[in-house]
Amino acid sequence: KQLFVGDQVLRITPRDEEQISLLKVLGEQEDLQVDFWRHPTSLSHPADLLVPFSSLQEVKSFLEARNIPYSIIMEDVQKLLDEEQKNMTKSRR
Amino acid sequence: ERSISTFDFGSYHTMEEIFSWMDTLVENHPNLVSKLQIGQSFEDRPLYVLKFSTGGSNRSAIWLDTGTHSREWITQAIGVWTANKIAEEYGQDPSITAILDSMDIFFEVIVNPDGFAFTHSSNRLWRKTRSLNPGSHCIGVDPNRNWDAGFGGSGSSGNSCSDTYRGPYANSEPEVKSIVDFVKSHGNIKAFVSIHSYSQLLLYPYGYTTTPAPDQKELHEISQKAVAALESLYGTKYKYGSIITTIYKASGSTIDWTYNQGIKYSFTFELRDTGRYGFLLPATQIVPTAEETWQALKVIILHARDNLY
Repeated sequence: KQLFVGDQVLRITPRDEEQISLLKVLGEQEDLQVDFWRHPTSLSHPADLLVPFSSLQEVKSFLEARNIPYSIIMEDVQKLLDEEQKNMTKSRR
Repeated sequence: ERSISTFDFGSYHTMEEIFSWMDTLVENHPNLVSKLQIGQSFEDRPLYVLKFSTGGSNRSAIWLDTGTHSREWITQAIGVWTANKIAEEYGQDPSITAILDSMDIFFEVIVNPDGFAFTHSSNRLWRKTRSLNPGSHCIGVDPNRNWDAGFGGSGSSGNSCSDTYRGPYANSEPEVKSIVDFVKSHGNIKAFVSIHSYSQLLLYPYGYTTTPAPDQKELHEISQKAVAALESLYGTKYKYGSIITTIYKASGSTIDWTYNQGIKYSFTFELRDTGRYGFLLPATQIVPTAEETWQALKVIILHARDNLY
């Protein structure tokens, strides 16, 4: 069973086309295993990225070095998954 | 669940629970709802379609589907709510009654059952099918890049490890091929709506080319009305437009193929996440999401009925 302990979801609203391109570059780095839940497509459209715990430091460094602001919208994905599972079990009972 | 009155539409359910609920829906509405099996998934799970029909032979029809991407749980959940709504509104809501008196509705609630089972057992965030890719340790194909419409172009991946892997050839996935065969053999489907989540969008063709769809003006106007109806309920903000102009280039996608087959009213939804939950949308939002989506769906369905071609 795949766990997502410590994985985070980051939200980024690109300020210009260059930032959109940089986010695409980030997505193409397969070793980082960034999962775009919402793709960077236009300036007004935020992108959401699931970042594994093991890649967090590198991804955040990448963003900060290029002045791309981000917010953390999920601190720990596994906690939310556990909560979802708990709610489903409770509902079934 | 043996009674629809005890089924909790505001909760997420496993595939077994949903399949059982389908049987109950059919039992409760024997003169309106039946269950068809249009094929089997890669792992031999049944591909069920609910048929809403008041009779007639090969009537003009509307296709609805949810659950193409397995991790988008809100879509399967609103599929259940919506199918129930259609059954309950017949004979009550004049517009739905009028539609079903002249047209059939086909509804595939779980397009990707293997992926859905996998999200419940092994990886909640799995998107693709579960087919094996010879020569690769990576599993699965993106069923929304596997259609024969610009297949293989940019906006899809040739890497089997990618979440947008297009597969070895168009229709390689039985989950896709089954729909293709069904749509072709039926031959009289007039509207096709595929429901995804989450970016709050209503999209129409094309995704694989910048060439505008010949019916773009009409599709745009319908989208505008549908989005206005959706937003009227809870104020959820949607964008709308063609796939390629609104989000990005996507080759081999479902509604591009259906449109090229002559199904003019081809749309795809990206449902809401007004909070910050993505694919983990809390169950409390299932019913509000379903209610607002229903408003938009009715606009599309009614337009199709009133503008048969």
